[in-house]
Amino acid sequence: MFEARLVQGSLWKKLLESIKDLLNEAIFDCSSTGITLQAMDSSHVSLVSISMNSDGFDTYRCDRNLSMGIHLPSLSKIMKCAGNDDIITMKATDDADTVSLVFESQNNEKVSDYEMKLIDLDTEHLGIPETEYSCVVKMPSSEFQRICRDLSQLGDSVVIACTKEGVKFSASGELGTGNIKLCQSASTDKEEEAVVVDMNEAVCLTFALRYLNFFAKATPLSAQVQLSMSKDVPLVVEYKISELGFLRFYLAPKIED
Amino acid sequence: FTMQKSIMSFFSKV
Repeated sequence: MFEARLVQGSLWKKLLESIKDLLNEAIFDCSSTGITLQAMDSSHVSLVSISMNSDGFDTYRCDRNLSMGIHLPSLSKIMKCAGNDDIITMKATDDADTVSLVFESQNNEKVSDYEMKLIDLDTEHLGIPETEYSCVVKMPSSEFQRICRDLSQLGDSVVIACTKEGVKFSASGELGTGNIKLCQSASTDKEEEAVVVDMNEAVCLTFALRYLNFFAKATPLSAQVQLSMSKDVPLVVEYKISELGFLRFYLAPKIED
Repeated sequence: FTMQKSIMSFFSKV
């Protein structure tokens, strides 16, 4: 038996909205410690990694490890049927070919339940090594979203250059060039609005904006986003999912040929 | 000229 109840059900809704355009299907691996998901987009350029700890749920039970193959646009459609303030419970029996979703209103006067078919998926699992990154930038997630959107007007790629003074995002194309520079915040009284750069070595990397715009769909999940970068390795874009865990996107760089 | 790498060229299969 698997059962995970989340009072802050809107987190599920936001999470699905964050990944449903990038991934068509994925396996939710459920164990006694929580729920994880790892999946590559269809072009194998980026990878999504989700971890939600069992402690973060209001009720959590998983008697046997369970891998649920899910068609994400379908789950997203069902999640849209939940109210923003609803409590969401996900349930499955040990050898089920369906997953149940129960949405309860806060006052308990409305209870909806949906059942969705699971799908058979055979996915490759990649080992992600623990890495010390040359630069780690924390910034408001809305600012990151805005920068990716604005620079998409100019080109397909963004060059991210990080030094201890701050981080610069640049794009160029037929129309011209654009540069957006963010300086490290002088004071950090408002933690959510701060730009913090933790740098061991300056980096300058190129990434496809198309994917960064997909990642930025996770903006409603967290006020801050963290970008981790090292020369010639994938960028990590991380959004915290409240006290539950994290949503990480890995994006392979574009490299000089 | 920059070339888009695949994520699979960085992480190994497990």
